[in-house]
Amino acid sequence: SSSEADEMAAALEAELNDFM
Amino acid sequence: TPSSSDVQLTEDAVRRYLIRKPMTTKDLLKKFQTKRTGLSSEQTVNVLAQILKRLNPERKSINEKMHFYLTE
Repeated sequence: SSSEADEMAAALEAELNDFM
Repeated sequence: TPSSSDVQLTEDAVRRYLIRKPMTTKDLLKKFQTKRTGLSSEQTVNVLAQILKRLNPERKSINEKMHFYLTE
């Protein structure tokens, strides 16, 4: 579903923001 | 043994996409959908995060959305 995709994108961006 | 997945989430695959064109996190996730890779959502996020940290792609904003890209 698109909401699951949104959640995954948000989780991924949160992980990357810690790093970048 | 037959593979259960037809798409593999690997550093090479991500690199090839990012060399071709800038992509958002959502664009990348669409390329590696869990039903294609056989990974869970959590695994997908974790593996993709590790790959992006290693590749350390350039970033640019397109239509106010952050995109990653690589040059050869």
